[in-house]
Amino acid sequence: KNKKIAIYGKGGIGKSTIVSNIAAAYSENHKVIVIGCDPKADTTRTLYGKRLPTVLDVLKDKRQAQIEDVVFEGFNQVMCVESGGPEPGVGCAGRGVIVSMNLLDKLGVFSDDLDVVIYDVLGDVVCGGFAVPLREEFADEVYVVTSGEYMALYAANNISKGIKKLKGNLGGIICNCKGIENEEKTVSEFASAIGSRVVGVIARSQLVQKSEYDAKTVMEKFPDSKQADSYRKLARDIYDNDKFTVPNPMDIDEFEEFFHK
Amino acid sequence: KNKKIAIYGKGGIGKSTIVSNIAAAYSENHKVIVIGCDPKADTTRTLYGKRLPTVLDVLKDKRQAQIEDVVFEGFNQVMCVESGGPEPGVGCAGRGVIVSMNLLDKLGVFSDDLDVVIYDVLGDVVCGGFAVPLREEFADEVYVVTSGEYMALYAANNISKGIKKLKGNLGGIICNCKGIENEEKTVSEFASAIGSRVVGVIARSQLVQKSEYDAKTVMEKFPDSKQADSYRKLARDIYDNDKFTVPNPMDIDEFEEFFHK
Ligand SMILES: Nc1ncnc2c1ncn2[C@@H]1O[C@H](COP(=O)(O)OP(=O)(O)O)[C@@H](O)[C@H]1O
Ligand SMILES: Nc1ncnc2c1ncn2[C@@H]1O[C@H](COP(=O)(O)OP(=O)(O)O)[C@@H](O)[C@H]1O
Ligand code: SF4
Ligand SMILES: [Mg+2]
Ligand SMILES: [Mg+2]
Repeated sequence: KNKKIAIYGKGGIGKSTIVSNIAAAYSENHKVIVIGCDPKADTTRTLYGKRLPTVLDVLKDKRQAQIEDVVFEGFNQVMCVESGGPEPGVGCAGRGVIVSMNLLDKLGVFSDDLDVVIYDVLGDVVCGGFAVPLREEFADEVYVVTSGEYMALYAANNISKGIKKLKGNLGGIICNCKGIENEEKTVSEFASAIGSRVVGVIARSQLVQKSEYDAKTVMEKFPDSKQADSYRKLARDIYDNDKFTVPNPMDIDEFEEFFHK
Repeated sequence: KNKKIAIYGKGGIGKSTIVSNIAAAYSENHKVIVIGCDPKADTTRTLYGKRLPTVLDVLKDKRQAQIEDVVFEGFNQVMCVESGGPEPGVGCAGRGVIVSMNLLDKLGVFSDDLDVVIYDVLGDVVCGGFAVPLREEFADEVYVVTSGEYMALYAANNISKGIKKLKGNLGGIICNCKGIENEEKTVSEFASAIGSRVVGVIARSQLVQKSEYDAKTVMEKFPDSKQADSYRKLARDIYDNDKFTVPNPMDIDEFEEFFHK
């Protein structure tokens, strides 16, 4: 089966950490590519060992980019691409995603025998290039990363409005715990409220910082840890997931009421 | 003197809390208007007592909007406007800011005898409508809100790139403390590193939540508190500020090195 997955969520919520770790988990049995669609361009750092040149950077110097200029092999043969973003204040922040998707398409990267394609997409705004993985059907299924915090759930609700608008398929909510009170219950109730469900829970763990410090994933540095097992479980649960919904996001009054009860 | 100030920062960092509280502080002696430029449209909730209709909402129903349709009087005569944002997935998230700035200009709101104009602007991306307060010279001076956290400083550095690109004047960095280790020192070193300075420090305080719960500012609900005094001091220090710089943002390697030393 060919899985094309987009992972959205508020900036800093833990998308790149989750994407890089589940990619490493998939690499145990699958051909997988990770495509960073966040101007921060750091999704693949822990897979490749350092920051990749971005597609936008490469195209500044080379008019005709080839696959080897933009697709790099990382840990356990995970293929890695970083879209990059323009200089702040110059054009649409999502421009890197648009350019990168077009280039990868043109270079035939997607017609490859890839089992799993994972997009890591900025979710603070759902517009311009950041809507492309949904809009242009580069991704078939969307997962939204959140914690139990107001700001993260607000963003998740906002992203769900975008998914609904663009007729995307929401596969589920991933709870990346920040350690706040009643967190899993809050996130679970949020998921139900928008007609979805929690597809995985990742605990907060110092192993994330420790492995990140070495530019490695938890899967690479601590393969026998409980944390690594939780990324394997999440990868499996996403792979096996066959429940998708068009989300039913809350309007602002419903959301305020939901959070403050 | 006529102060036109834009407050930028990462989503959730505390812009609206700071903007509404310093506006309340200014209202003690000045005519002040607050213009929300964040699609969350909640900058003025604690000044007005509830969520305002946004400019985008009003223009859906009324083709010819008048001043009284979009500008509302809140606490202590602070004037309040919310730009709003489009539905996620539909057009540029900054479109509300563009529409709202044009309307306020056309209605002559800025030719009023206002002493202080404060824009509260989303800073997760610096593009489209979110660059308008800088680009179109609606604001003369910019302040960036941050904490000592990586994500907040990363965003502050990014915003500084946008300010430099758009030839804005950076008045200083506001530290809205999250209570992390060595926070003020980290933020202060960051400010120096980009050629700016810390113009104010706001402590983390439960009074923020308590007053927010009643849809009030700390200034209104707890006027005699230390927290209220810190907003008064920040308002004064911004008002008296005459040191502006074009920031010298860090490139990604410098930033990583700065944060991880
Ligand atoms: N489960 C976790 N436990 C501890 N720290 C985490 C966890 N997930 C993410 N982090 C930390 O949070 C920060 C932001 O994560 P990141 O994956 O870069 O977010 P995003 O890609 O959404 O911006 C990183 O410094 C990372 O180390
Ligand atoms: N100094 C502070 N102490 C405690 N909580 C704060 C403080 N400043 C902001 N907050 C809280 O942080 C959250 C985000 O603040 P807000 O002003 O809405 O951020 P932004 O406008 O940047 O998105 C709010 O729930 C607010 O109550
Ligand atoms: S569409 Fe979104 S990302 Fe593009 S300019 Fe507008 S706000 Fe920025
Ligand atoms: Mg990321
Ligand atoms: Mg706000």
